[in-house]
Amino acid sequence: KENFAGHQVLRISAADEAQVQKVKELEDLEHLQLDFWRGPTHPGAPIDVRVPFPSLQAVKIFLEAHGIGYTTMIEDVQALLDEEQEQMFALRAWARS
Amino acid sequence: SDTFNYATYHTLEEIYGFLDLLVAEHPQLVSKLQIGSSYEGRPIYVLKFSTGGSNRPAIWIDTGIHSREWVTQASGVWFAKKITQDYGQDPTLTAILDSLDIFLEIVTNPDGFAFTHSKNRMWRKTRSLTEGSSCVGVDPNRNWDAGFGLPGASSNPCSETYHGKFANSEVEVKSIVDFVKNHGNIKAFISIHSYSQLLMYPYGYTEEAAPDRDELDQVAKSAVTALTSLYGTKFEYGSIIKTIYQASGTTVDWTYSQGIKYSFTFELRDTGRYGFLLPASQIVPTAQETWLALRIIMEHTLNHPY
Repeated sequence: KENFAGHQVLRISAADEAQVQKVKELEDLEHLQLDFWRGPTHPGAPIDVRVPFPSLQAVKIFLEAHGIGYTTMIEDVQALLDEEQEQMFALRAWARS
Repeated sequence: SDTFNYATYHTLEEIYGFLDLLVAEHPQLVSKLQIGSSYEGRPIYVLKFSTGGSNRPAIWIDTGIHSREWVTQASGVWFAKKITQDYGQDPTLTAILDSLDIFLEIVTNPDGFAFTHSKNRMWRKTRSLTEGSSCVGVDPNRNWDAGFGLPGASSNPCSETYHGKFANSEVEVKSIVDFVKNHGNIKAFISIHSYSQLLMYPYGYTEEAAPDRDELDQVAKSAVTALTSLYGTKFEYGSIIKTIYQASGTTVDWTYSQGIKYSFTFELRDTGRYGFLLPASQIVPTAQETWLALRIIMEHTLNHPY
């Protein structure tokens, strides 16, 4: 089963078209394994991207180097998935009993 | 089905078991149709809610075409139960079902959904293999024969928005296309995604305004107002291309091209705090508020025959 420990979801705020294009460049770098939950479209529209742990530093440096603002929306994807699984199993155990 | 837990996420097997449960409890109102089999051979089921007549005008609702959008399949389960509870109780729904049928496809991408439970919770696409590529799957919301292959989808099999080798290449899509064409009397088509809290209508592949844009905008406005009235959840509405981004080969652009005027796409909760990982505690409130919007669209369809 795929593990997402350390993966973060960043919300990127592209202020203008040039910055949107810069983020699109990121999208094309397949080795970063980026998963755009909301892709780059137009300035001001939120861009959400899941970044695997090994790519995190590179992506953050890239964004900062180009003055592109971002916040961390999900600190650790796997932590949320663990919670989701626990909730499902707990309720399933309850239903069985 | 009263003891089924609607406030948690369920596996494919549990949802398919729920379908049979609901049919067994309401054989006069609910039936289960198999409209095809997925790429990996799983049955593709649609619930039909009908109070009689044959080939009545109908409303189609689907959830889960993007498998990782778990709140949508969970909302579909809740909608199915709600319809059986409210028929005969809610005058609006009773009037709708006394004249129209409702088709509800809850797991529109069963292979992808099974994969989110077994291997990769983040899986979005189908699980079909692409000759010449090591990447798997096609985006089933870019595979329809409406603006297929135009900007707004990717030709790269490794992309999350890969449109596939040709329109309707995905059996999960072709099964619906064949069903819609064979039925021939569907008057509203609502495809439900998450997240972003949007209600959208055609077009996605072109900036051109749909011929029925004004009416669709008015219906969307009323539906969003009803949705927001419950918990204050803010939705935006408009055409796909103006509201979110250019997207080609999408479901509702195709259904609209088939003459199904009331073609809408929802993007449910949230706006990104949890995204596809929406906590299960939000399933029922999400389904409840969305239901109010669906009722508006269905009631408008009933009152505006065409």
